[in-house]
Amino acid sequence: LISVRDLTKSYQMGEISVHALRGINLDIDEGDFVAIMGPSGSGKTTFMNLLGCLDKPTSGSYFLDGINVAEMDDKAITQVRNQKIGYVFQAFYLLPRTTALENVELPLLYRHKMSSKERREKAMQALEIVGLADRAKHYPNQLSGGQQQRVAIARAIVNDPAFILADEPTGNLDSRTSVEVLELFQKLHSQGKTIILVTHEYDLSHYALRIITFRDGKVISDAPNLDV
Amino acid sequence: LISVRDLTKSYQMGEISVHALRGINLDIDEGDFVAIMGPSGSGKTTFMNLLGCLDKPTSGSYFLDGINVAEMDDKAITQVRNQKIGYVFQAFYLLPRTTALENVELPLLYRHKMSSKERREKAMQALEIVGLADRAKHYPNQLSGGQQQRVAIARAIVNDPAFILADEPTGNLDSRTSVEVLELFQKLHSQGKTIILVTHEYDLSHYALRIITFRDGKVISDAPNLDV
Ligand SMILES: Nc1ncnc2c1ncn2[C@@H]1O[C@H](COP(=O)(O)OP(=O)(O)OP(=O)(O)O)[C@@H](O)[C@H]1O
Ligand SMILES: Nc1ncnc2c1ncn2[C@@H]1O[C@H](COP(=O)(O)OP(=O)(O)OP(=O)(O)O)[C@@H](O)[C@H]1O
Ligand SMILES: [Mg+2]
Ligand SMILES: [Mg+2]
Repeated sequence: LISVRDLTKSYQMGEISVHALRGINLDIDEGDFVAIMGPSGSGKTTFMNLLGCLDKPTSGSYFLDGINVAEMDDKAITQVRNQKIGYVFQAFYLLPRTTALENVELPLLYRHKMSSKERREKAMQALEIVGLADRAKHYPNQLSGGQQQRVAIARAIVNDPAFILADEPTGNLDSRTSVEVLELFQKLHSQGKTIILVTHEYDLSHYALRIITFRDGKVISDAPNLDV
Repeated sequence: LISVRDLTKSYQMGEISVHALRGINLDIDEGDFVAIMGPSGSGKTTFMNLLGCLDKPTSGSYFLDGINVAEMDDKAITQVRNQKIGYVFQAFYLLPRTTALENVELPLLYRHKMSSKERREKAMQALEIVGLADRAKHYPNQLSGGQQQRVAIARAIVNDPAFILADEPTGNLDSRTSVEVLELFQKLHSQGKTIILVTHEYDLSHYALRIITFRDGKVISDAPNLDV
């Protein structure tokens, strides 16, 4: 599904270059469940942004389903982003003037065959899955940190994407809710979805089948989870 | 230092009221180190916003240093907020068009006797304490999630406030950095500061001397940490 070769990403800051990714080589197959760990600043979010087609690498290649993403036109990239990928961002990025329900409906807006009634029902189901059906009409600033994070998770799953990129989806959640979220990912995985999860928490990383560790923009280990 | 009686906070949402705090009674003495835990949506951030004078209760009273905060004029409240309290927000709230260094300098701007050179040095010291001196010139969107959180922590400690309110200060930090942050709070506590910390993590809560648990807008337990 995903094939990455010598992927690098550098940021130019005046005279200084920040080398966020220094040559990543990875393959992730359809149906994998991968956890990515590593210290703060080691390049995890940068890598996730490249996988999610939200950013372009400085050099190296990224093949998605056999197609070189660098050679996709904007229309194809937009379609991949909206239909294939569900993204839980580290910083949530909910639209502030839009209710929780409307935020969760957003990924469904491109589905022209779907009526607005069907979109609302599908979005309400996703909110119910994360326990926030009663917060549907709240705006993000009327939600707790953990509630905002759960709305972001509902939005990531609402259009049944083929693969889910989740960047620290439990940073603001208590242990019980964190476990519920990881069990949700496990269930989606058992339905055939590919899950790529960034987490700082050792226990949560062990819901995955494979653990990749980043440090200073490189992969320093990539191994099956032997504790399953 | 802090005395709270029957504190409530309700939000009006059309016909529905959300009762975020349903009557909190607490005393926190100068030099205490308190951890606040509880499920998502239980009222922790709402309570911290009241303690930090960022919001007003619906009913009940909050005495700070013997003075009823509801009777303070705006000038007095602003002075308390800027000089007495260091606040690490759950959502960071760094100014996006301002560098890390400038964000950390902000609490020092009211100190008219301090030269801009002294402010810069003091802010750089705070950044060094959190390991980000080399990111001084970065803007928040050029920082990782954990780096942004650490800039917020540096900003909260830079003006040597009497008390520090930290709302989930380690949600985006790996375990090693989380421990470093809690050790920093321990050190500040040993220097006489009052620390009030909201955290979802049991291990981190046990750096505190007292643990308060919220549920559904109420305090359901308040006890010394017996594992110290
Ligand atoms: N402005 C608002 N309007 C309406 N409801 C609100 C508002 N702000 C917060 N709430 C509600 O108040 C409750 C308490 O929120 P609060 O942010 O204090 O929770 P919390 O304990 O900090 O949760 P978390 O651990 O997820 O950060 C939540 O149910 C939330 O939906
Ligand atoms: N736009 C940018 N300009 C300059 N440097 C950047 C930019 N974005 C990220 N960086 C730097 O790239 C490095 C990697 O950042 P990244 O966000 O990928 O880390 P991370 O592993 O997700 O960290 P965390 O665990 O703290 O979220 C960091 O050192 C950061 O300062
Ligand atoms: Mg990150
Ligand atoms: Mg909160």
